[in-house]
Formats: sequence, C-alpha cells, structure tokens
Amino acid sequence: LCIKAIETYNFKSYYGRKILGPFDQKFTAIIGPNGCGKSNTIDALLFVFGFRSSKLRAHKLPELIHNSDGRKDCSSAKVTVHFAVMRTEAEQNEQVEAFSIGRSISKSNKSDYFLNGARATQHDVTTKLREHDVDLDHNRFLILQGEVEQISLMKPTAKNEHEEGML
Amino acid sequence: LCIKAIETYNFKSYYGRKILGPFDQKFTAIIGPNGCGKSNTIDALLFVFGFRSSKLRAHKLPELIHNSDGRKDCSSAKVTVHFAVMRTEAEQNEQVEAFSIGRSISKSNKSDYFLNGARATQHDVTTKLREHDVDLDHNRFLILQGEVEQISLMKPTAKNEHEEGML
Amino acid sequence: RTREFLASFEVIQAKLKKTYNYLTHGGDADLMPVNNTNIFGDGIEFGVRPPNKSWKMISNLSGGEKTLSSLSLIFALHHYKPTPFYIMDEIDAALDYRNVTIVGKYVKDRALDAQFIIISLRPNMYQQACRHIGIFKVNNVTQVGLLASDAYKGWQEGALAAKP
Amino acid sequence: RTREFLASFEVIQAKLKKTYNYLTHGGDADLMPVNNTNIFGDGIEFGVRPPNKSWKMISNLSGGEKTLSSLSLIFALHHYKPTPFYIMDEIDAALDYRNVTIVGKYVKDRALDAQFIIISLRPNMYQQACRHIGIFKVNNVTQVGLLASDAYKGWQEGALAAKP
Ligand SMILES: Nc1ncnc2c1ncn2[C@@H]1O[C@H](COP(=O)(O)OP(=O)(O)OP(=O)(O)O)[C@@H](O)[C@H]1O
Ligand SMILES: Nc1ncnc2c1ncn2[C@@H]1O[C@H](COP(=O)(O)OP(=O)(O)OP(=O)(O)O)[C@@H](O)[C@H]1O
Ligand SMILES: [Mg+2]
Ligand SMILES: [Mg+2]
Repeated sequence: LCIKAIETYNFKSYYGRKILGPFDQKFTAIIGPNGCGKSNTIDALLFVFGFRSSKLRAHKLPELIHNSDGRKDCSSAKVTVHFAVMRTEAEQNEQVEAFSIGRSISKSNKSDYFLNGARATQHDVTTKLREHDVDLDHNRFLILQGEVEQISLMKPTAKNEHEEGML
Repeated sequence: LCIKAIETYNFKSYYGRKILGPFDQKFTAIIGPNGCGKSNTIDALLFVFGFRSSKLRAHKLPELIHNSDGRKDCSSAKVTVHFAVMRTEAEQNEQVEAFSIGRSISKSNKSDYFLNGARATQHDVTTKLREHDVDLDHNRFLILQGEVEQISLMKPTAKNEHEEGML
Repeated sequence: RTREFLASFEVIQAKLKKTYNYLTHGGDADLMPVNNTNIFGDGIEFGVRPPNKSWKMISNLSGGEKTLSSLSLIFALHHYKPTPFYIMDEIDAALDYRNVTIVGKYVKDRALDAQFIIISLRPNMYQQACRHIGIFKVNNVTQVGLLASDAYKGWQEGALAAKP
Repeated sequence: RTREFLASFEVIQAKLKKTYNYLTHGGDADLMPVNNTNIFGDGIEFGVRPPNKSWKMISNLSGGEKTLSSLSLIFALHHYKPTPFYIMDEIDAALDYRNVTIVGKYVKDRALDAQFIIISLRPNMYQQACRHIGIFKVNNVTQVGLLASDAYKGWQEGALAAKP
C-alpha cells in the first residue's frame, strides 16, 4: 500500500483546493520554511484516519477549517487521501488496486467519511486501513514533530503492550 | 558579570579535571557531536547555582559523579565557576573584580559550597549571584535543550508572576 | 503464549541490536525483561551502549542519542511486523550533521520495503529523498508543488546562503 | 502598584513588538491582559501575527514560529531587566536555515550588553560566535578545548561532508 496524493479543501492553512503529491513510492521529503504548512500535511492524513482533534493540534474539529483574515467564510473542510496498492515482482511495479479515503468537517462539527467517493462510516475506513496493515492501534507508522525522543522512553509495561498487540 | 571558565572534576562525562573555557565576553558557541557532553556543560553551571538534580537530568546528586566502565572509583565530583566583573568604558574593558563559586558532591550525597575557594553556604552563593542580577527566581538566563518553544506557551498567570517578580 | 511472545521478542531484540549498531556505527542495544519471571506483568526495559561508552538506560542519554535509540526501535519493530508507510516529522531536530546523514541514508535503504514521507529542515536529510515536495506560504495561504530536482537544490542553496 | 506594573508592562510590550518584528521580518506581537479589570488575577496573554498572516494565539503556531515568539519574549524581558549572561541549549532545533541565521545575528548584536553561551549543532548559528569551544568524546571521556578559528571551520566542513 502506498500514498499517492493528499487532496485538501480548506484544511488548516490550505485555502481552497490543493493537491499534495504525487508522493514517491520510496522516499519523499517535504520541505519549506517555518510556518508554511508542512506539519499540516500530516494533520490532513491523520484527520482522514480518524484521529481526534487534539492529535491535530486543534481543540475541536471545526478549528481545522481554513480561517484567516479576509477568508472567514469557509464553512467546511475536506481531505481525500489517494492510495495505490502496488505489487513488486521482478523489479516491476504494478498497480493492483487504487482507492481513496476521505473525511469532511463542517462548521457545525458534522463529520463525514468517504470511501472511494461514497459516504461511509469511520469503521469502514479504519477496517480498510487495517486490512492493509496500517497499525492504527499503536500508530507505529507515525512520528509527530517533537515526539521522536520519547519513543525510546516508553515505560517498560507500555513496550509490553506494544509487543503483545503485535502478536 | 561574565563567566570566564568552568572547572570540573569528575562531573558527569568529564573524567578527571577539565577546564571549559575561556568563554568570550560576548558570544561563545559550544559545538561537538551528539552525546559528547555539551549539555553537561550547562549542568555543571546549574549544579554550582544550586539547582536540584532533576534539572540536571539526574535522579539524585551522586549520579552526577563520573561513572563509566573501568572508572567506577570516582568518589566525588566538584565544579568551580570562575567569574569576572567587567566595566566597559569608552570601548575599554577593565576587570573590576574576580570571584569563583564552587560546589562538590560526594558518593554519600554530601554537598559543599565554596566561595573563592573557601567553604560557604548555599545562601552565600545565591546571594552573591543575585547581587549581580542573576535571576535565580525565574531562571530567565537559561534555556535548556528542548525548552525554548514552551517559554512562549506559559500560562497567562505565570507570565504575571514573572512580571511582578521583576518589579 | 509465552513461548510465542519470547519468540517474537527475540526476533525484535536481534534486529534492534543490528539496527542500533548500524545507526551508531558500533553501539549495542538490548531489550531486557524487567522481571524474568513476570515478563508480561513488569514489562521490558530498553538499554543501549553507545559506541565506546558504557551501558545506560535511555533516560540518561543526550537528545541525539535518544533519537537514534527511538529510530532503531521503530525500524526493528518494522522488521518484525511491517507497516506499509512511515510519516515522520523533523526526526532530525536533535541530530548532528553526521547523524542526519546516517539516518537519511538508512531511510533511503529501508524505503525499498516501506514508503517514507519525511518532513525535514536539514539538507543532509532531504537531499537523500527521491522526490521533493516544496511548501510555501503566500499571503497566509499554503501553496504546494512537486519540485524538480534542480528547483529543490536552488531552494536549498538559497536557504543556506540566507542573508538576514 | 498597579501603575508601576502597567508602566513596566508597556515597556516590555513595546520591546516585544520591536523584537518580534525584527526576528520575523515584519511580524507583530502583543501582550494583552486577559481581563482588563483584573490584570493581576487573570494574567497576560501572548499573541502574535506572523508576517502576512493573521493574529494567532501561540498554541496555534508551528514549532519554528513558537521558537521565534519565545526568543522575542526573552529578549524583550532582558531589555526591561537585564541579566548578565544567557545560557542557551539548541534553541535552533526547530528553525529553518534562514531563521537560524537571523537569530544568530541577533544574538551577536545583543552580545554587546550580555554574555551569550550557546550550544548549537547548526553552522549558520555557531559560525556567528566570537569564540568556539569544541567538545569531543574519546573512550567515554569528554575532552574539551578552545578551537582556533580555522580548526572549528575544519570541524564544520568535516561534519557537513560527513560520509556515513
Ligand atoms: N484553521 C487554520 N486556518 C488557517 N491557518 C491555520 C489553521 N490552522 C493552522 N494554521 C496555520 O498553519 C501554520 C502552521 O503550519 P505548520 O505547523 O504545518 O508549519 P510547519 O511548516 O510545520 O512549520 P515548522 O517548520 O515551524 O514546524 C500556523 O501559522 C497556523 O497558524
Ligand atoms: N555521571 C556520569 N558519568 C559518565 N557519563 C555520564 C554521566 N552522566 C551523563 N553521562 C553521559 O553524558 C552523555 C550526555 O552528554 P550531553 O547530554 O552533554 O550530550 P550532548 O553533547 O548535549 O549531546 P546532544 O547533542 O545529543 O544533545 C551521555 O552519553 C551520558 O550517558
Ligand atoms: Mg512543523
Ligand atoms: Mg545536548
């Protein structure tokens, strides 16, 4: 499974429709000056994965809707993540499946999920991700800004749960 | 007031006697690879200022005594900070006074303070520092590794105490 | 069940040693049950021996040393139970130049069996990426684009040569 | 007493605006009593408007933006009530290259009225220092020395060119 692109609409600092990508199947670097919106890219991904607002540096989900001087009119935000399932055989990459997962939030705090463009439940979305081995229980795939040092400082019993969970 | 040099004996990763300095009156940079002992330099300073062990990344003061394979024999550690009081007149720097503050810790957790080489109390030491405007109440002179971002995140009432304290 | 746990534990422990040894150029790492007779209850302790140093608990390490320990653990766990992609935000903040280069190269090698999307401010890291996405803010609105390889080098030189 | 407080408050507030404006090349900052009728009780809120952006509370800023806000506050407080020296450990961890250079230059200018001792892994920062103290670890023991200016440049090139 790999992430092809992240499509955003009025999400955090991304006013209007923006496409982040296409991401490399191997190693993509996101670069730019302080405050330009790099970490917001990760927030967009986590938003779609169903993380709660505090993990996205917002107190409530509607705070994720773009809001700046002269653009206070945004009534909703939406993020769609485009995935591809690749098979690598004999140095050849072949796309086996493509799907997209989306999520929207309105000013009234109404949140909807989408699977391949159609309305779905959060459960549908997380099930799809888990089917492809995305570790949504321990979030091992994710290191947020400022968090890397404390991963090794995990309490001994927390490490244990980690391991048991992986069995 | 400026710091001339920091003399250490068996302090943290500094085995034996070491002299850190001479520090520039204006702007000195401490450089070196990860884990070599840069932050320990700051710990040495704070140790002499009377900070408690948790601020020096140790659970108890005796942990500050050098301890590594083959060198488990260190029974005490000592740090002496050499200060100079400078007056700057017409672009000329003239040393008006020089003094030193020291502190030792033994394996048995016995800690002594020194002022100009002679035994003194912690109160003598902090009084001397406060006379020279070192802000030991709010530690405004100090930004430890990883702390700079949260300075601006201070709670509103904490900022208030800061300001009141400065009046 | 305990046997299964011990089996996977040993796989991860072995991979952790190897990974930490590589990232630190000679260090050693270990996972130790806090209590050998009650592995499940008391948990697992993580200790390392940086190259030419003595064994230490992670809490006694410097910022850069902790970062390398964390990354070793993440990569060891991946070997045991892979996830398809990794998203990492400024994992190089506490690393000196040499370690940034080492980690960057390691990520590039690992990228053959997982997709890496890494945010970084450090050229030694991002110049090892296969592709670069540049983000800029214009009038409070984020603009984003895929950078051609010379465009991103131009950004890097501009940043390195930055005059205040 | 409230009058004294307000007087010093305004001095700090003015200096904060100036400092933040300089460090961010055009941003604005403000200290606002949470409750104008109960300044002492309810405290003071710190808000900033990064250049070309809208006013925000510090908690909504990025890592680099928070760093610049913190440093502006520290320097504003220094102007009001100086301390003789500042000890700073890796304050540039979250800063992009341009901001590291800007902060480094600002520290160099401030060093005329306070002594700065700064630990940094970033050349754009430490190359602005007047003197360099190099620290190295040999067999678990820290060695330290004052670096002559060409010696430290050699260390920097070695680090930047580091091959894993
Ligand atoms: N809902 C929103 N509307 C408009 N702007 C927002 C919104 N939420 C966050 N922002 C802005 O996005 C910016 C933060 O972006 P982000 O954290 O992605 O920066 P960054 O590129 O990671 O920076 P750094 O390198 O300093 O970590 C802040 O200026 C913040 O005010
Ligand atoms: N009592 C002690 N005896 C021997 N070594 C010690 C002692 N206390 C700490 N150390 C060692 O000192 C090292 C940490 O030094 P320090 O934190 O100063 O590194 P640093 O140069 O700041 O690194 P970084 O750039 O990663 O922040 C660690 O390896 C730690 O184990
Ligand atoms: Mg960020
Ligand atoms: Mg350090």
